[in-house]
Amino acid sequence: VSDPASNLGLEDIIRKALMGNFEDKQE
Amino acid sequence: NRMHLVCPMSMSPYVDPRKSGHSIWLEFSMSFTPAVREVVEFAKRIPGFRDLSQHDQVSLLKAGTFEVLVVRFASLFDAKERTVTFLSGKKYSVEALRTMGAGDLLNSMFDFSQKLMALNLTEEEMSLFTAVVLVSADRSGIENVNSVEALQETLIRALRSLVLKNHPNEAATFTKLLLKLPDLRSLNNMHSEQLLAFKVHP
Repeated sequence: VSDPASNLGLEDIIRKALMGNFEDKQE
Repeated sequence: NRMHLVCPMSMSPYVDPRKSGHSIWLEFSMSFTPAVREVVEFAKRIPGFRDLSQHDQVSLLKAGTFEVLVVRFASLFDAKERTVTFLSGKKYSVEALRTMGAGDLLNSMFDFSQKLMALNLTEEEMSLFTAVVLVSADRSGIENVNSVEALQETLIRALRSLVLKNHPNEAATFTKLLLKLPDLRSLNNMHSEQLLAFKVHP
């Protein structure tokens, strides 16, 4: 894996944690 | 072959050699996930952050989470006692961590933490500085660089006036804080190298 953030699954955690935020904005 | 996870975001540096690589990563991920979620919650509260595109919010967080965590958890590195406190609350001496393979990154973390703590920032200053750290993260994946730059400038201006107001006799404090940004970038690079070098055998 060449991307340490992907290696740690960081992007997935970040996207899930941000999700509520984007849903709020769509409402 | 004993393995070690010399990162205070794990419960312990000792890894059970009987466990599979997958379950070691899973446990490690579960231990640092709450801290990452807190960084995201913090980012959401930065005025202007939610106005960035979803892509740029994710990119900044991907690039800047480690740097934010270094600032937030600086106190885990006790330069006086020469210990690092892990998530379980247990302290490990520098010497013990060295025998587990910790090297230059550990020294640099102590150096950074000590200098940051010496600035005696208030909670408000620390929070604003942390916001600056996040929006100053690597921009290589950013779509709308102008928006991020504008947000960074606004936050740096706010940090400057707050620090000058609180430390009128220490004009160097703001400069010292800004100089922490390249220090954090270099810690981030060292950390990335360590992560990439870390191999878990199934």
